[in-house]
Amino acid sequence: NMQVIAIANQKGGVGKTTTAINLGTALAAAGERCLIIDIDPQGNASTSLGVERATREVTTYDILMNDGAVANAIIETDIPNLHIVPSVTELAAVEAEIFGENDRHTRMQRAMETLKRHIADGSAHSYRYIFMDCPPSLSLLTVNAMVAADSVLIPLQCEFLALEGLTQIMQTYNTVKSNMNPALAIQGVLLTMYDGRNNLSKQVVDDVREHFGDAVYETVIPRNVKLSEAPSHGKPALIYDPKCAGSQAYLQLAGEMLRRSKFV
Amino acid sequence: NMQVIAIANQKGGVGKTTTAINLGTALAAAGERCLIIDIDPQGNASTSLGVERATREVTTYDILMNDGAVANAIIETDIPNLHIVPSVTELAAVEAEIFGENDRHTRMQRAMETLKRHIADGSAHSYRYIFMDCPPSLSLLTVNAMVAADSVLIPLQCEFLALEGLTQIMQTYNTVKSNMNPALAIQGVLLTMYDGRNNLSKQVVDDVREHFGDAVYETVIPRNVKLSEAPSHGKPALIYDPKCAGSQAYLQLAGEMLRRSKFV
Ligand SMILES: Nc1ncnc2c1ncn2[C@@H]1O[C@H](COP(=O)(O)OP(=O)(O)OP(=O)(O)O)[C@@H](O)[C@H]1O
Ligand SMILES: Nc1ncnc2c1ncn2[C@@H]1O[C@H](COP(=O)(O)OP(=O)(O)OP(=O)(O)O)[C@@H](O)[C@H]1O
Ligand SMILES: [Mg+2]
Ligand SMILES: [Mg+2]
Repeated sequence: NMQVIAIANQKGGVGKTTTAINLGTALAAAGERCLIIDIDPQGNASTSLGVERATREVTTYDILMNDGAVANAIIETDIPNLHIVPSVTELAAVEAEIFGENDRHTRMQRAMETLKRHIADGSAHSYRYIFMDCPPSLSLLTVNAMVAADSVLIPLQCEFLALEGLTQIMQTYNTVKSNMNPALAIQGVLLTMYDGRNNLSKQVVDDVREHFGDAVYETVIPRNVKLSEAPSHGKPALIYDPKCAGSQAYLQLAGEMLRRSKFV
Repeated sequence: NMQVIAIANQKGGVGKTTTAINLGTALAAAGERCLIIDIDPQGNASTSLGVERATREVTTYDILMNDGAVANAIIETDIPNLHIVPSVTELAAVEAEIFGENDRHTRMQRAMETLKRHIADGSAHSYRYIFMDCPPSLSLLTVNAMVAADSVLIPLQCEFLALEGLTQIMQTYNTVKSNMNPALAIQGVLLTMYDGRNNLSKQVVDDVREHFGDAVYETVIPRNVKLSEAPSHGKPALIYDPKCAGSQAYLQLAGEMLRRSKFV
C-alpha cells in the first residue's frame, strides 16, 4: 500500500521542499513510515533535516548514475518514522550524463521497483509514503520522479506568476501520463504562502478552486515565518515550533491526505 | 558602452524576474535604453510586461535554435526606452535539442556579437543595458546567458535556504569565467524580500555582507505586496504603483548601478 508521490512545480520558491519536509514529518508523527527522496541538486530537503553536506555519501546521484539501490542510500533522521535519501550538487550533472541513454526517463522507476523487491524479501524497510522533492524545472530529474511516482502533488504559491506556471506543469503531467506512466494521477494541488490580508492571495485561491475543483486540498498553508526559520536549525517546523500556524496547517494537510485516497 | 547582465540564481523564487522588470524600468525612466531578454521558458518577464502569449512570434527560442537575429525578436513595451525579447515554453526543449552541438554554450554569445554588428551598421537600436532573465537552474540556458554576459547580477532572497544556494551559483560563475568567458564579472548581489520584522532576514543580510563585501548592493529590496500584484496587470510596479516601497527600492538600485561600475 506504498504511495510514491512526486512534489513538483517548475516555478521556483513555491514551497516544494517545505511541503516535503513538513508533510513528511506530520505523517510520521501520525505513525506512518515516510521516506523523502531529495532529487533536487540544491539539496534543500537534506539540509532542512539536518543532514550535513559532508556526511552525504550514498545519494540520489548514485541511484540515478550507478544503479545504486535506494535501500543503501536511506538514512535515518532525528524524527521517528521519517527517513531520507539525501542529494548533492553533483546531481545536476546527471542530466547531461544520462542524456543519451535509452533509460534516461526510467532510472528512478527501476530503482523503485528494486526497492519494492527489497521490501518484499525483507532486506529493506517498508514505507507508507515516499515523497520526491523535485528541482524547479521540468527536465530529466523531475521527469524521472514523475515516471516513478503514483501521483504528483503540486504546491502552488498564492501569487500571480505561480498561477501562470500551472499550465506548464499540467502539460508535463499529461505528457508523462500518456507516454511513460499511464497510472500517474494528481495527488492534489496545495495552495501555499497564503496571506489573508492581500487580495491577490484570495483571487488565486478562487481561480485555482474554480479550475481544479476537488483536486485542490481544502487545507491552505498560510505564509508563516516559522516555516522559513526552521531549516536554519536543521529541523522541520513541526519540531522547531509545533504550535505555529505553519505547523498546524501541515498537520491538517496530513489528516486530509490520510482521509482522501489518490485523486484520479 | 553596452553592458550585458545575466540575472541568475538556481534557487527558485528569489526575485530574478521582478528585478529584471523593475530595474529595467527604473533605468529606462532615467533615460537609459534597456533590453530584457527572457531566457526562462516560464516566460514570466514577458508576461510581466504585458506581452500576450499569443503574440510571441519571434522569441529567444529562435535565437538559440535557428540562429535568429536578436534584432528581429525585439518588441517594444508600453514603457519608453524599454524593449523585450519574449520567451515561450518551447524554450525548455532547447536544452535537449542543442545538447550534442559543439556550440551549445556559445549560441547566445554569438547572437550578442551579431547584435553589436547590427548596432554598428545602424540596422538595430543600441542599448545601455541588456538584462537576461534566467530560469531557476544552472543548465544550458543559464550558461548561455553567462557566457554571453559581461557580468552576473545575483538576486538573493533573505531566507536561509536561499543563502545555501549561493555557493552553487558562485561555482558555476567561476567555471564559466575560467573556461568560457574570462571577462565575466560579478555585477552585484542584490538582497531581496527583506522583512525587517524578522530576525532571519537581518542575519542573512549580515552574513552576505560579511562574505561578499562590496559586491553586495547597498540597496536592499523590501518584501512588498505591490511587487507581486503588478505582474497580474502586465505592468512593472513602477507603473502600477510608483510610490510603493518596492518601486522606490528599485529606483534607488538603478541610481546605485549607474554610479558604480562593474564590480571586478
Ligand atoms: N508557508 C510559508 N510561509 C513562509 N515562508 C515559506 C513558506 N513555505 C516556504 N517558505 C520559505 O520560502 C522559501 C521557498 O520555499 P521552498 O524552498 O520550500 O520552495 P521550493 O519550491 O522548494 O523552492 P525551489 O524551487 O528553489 O526548490 C524558503 O525560504 C522557505 O523557507
Ligand atoms: N520584494 C518582493 N516582495 C514581495 N513579493 C515579491 C518580491 N519580489 C518578488 N516577489 C514575488 O515573489 C514571487 C517570486 O519572484 P520572481 O518570480 O521574481 O522570482 P524568480 O527568481 O524570477 O522565480 P523563478 O525562480 O521561478 O524564475 C513572485 O510571485 C513575485 O511577484
Ligand atoms: Mg526546493
Ligand atoms: Mg523568474
